[in-house]
Amino acid sequence: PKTGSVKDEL
Amino acid sequence: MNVFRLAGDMTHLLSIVVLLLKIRTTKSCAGISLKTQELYVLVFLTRYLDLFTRYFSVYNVLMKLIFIGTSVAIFWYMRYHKVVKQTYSKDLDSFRHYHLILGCFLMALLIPFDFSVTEVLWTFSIYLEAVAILPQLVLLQKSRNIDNLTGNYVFLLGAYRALYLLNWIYRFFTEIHKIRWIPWISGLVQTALYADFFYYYIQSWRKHEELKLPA
Repeated sequence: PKTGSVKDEL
Repeated sequence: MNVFRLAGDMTHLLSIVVLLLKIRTTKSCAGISLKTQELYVLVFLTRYLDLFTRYFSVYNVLMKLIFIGTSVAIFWYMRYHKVVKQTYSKDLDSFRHYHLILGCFLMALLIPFDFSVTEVLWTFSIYLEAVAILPQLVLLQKSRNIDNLTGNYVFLLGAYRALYLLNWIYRFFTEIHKIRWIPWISGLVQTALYADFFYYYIQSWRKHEELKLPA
C-alpha cells in the first residue's frame, strides 16, 4: 500500500 | 523499532513529563507558550485520526493516546486552572499562530501525502509540528530569565526530532529504502529551528550560567 510502514511513527 | 526511534519517542515523552512536572509542582506556566501548546493539540488530533482505522501495536496506540491526553491536559491547565492560568505570560506570547495554521493547511492542500481527507490532515500535522515551536521560541527570547524546567523542556523537544532524523537515516538503509520527502524535509526544518536554542542551551550548561537568549 502507498502508506506502508511510514505511518507507524509518532 | 530501532534505538534512535525509541530514544526519540522517550525524549518526546520526557519533555512532556518535565512540562507537566513544572506546571503541577510549581503551579506555574510562566515562560510556556499557550499558542505552541494549542498547536500541539491540533497536531496530535489531526495526525492520530488513524487510531480508528489502523492498528500497528499496543505501544503505538498507547503513545498516541498519551500524546493526545497530555497535550489536552497541558492546554487545560494553562487556560482554565484557577491558579496556573494567572501565571501565563500572555503579553509575551504574541506570535500570530493562526497564520501558521492557515499556511500549513494550504501547504497540505497543495502538497499532501495523498489526496484524501485523512492524508491531507496527516500532512498538515507534519507541517504544523515543524513550526509549532516558533511561538515558544519567541516567548523565550522575550523572557528575561528562563527557568531550568522550561529550558530542559524545549531542549528535550528539539532533541526528539533530531533523534528522529537519525531514525529516518537508519530506516532508509535497513528497511524502507524509499525517499520520504514530507517527513524528512519537515523534520529537518523542525530541527533546524532549534539550532540557535541548542547553542545557547549548551553554552549556559557548560558555563553553569542561567539560560538567556539574545534579543
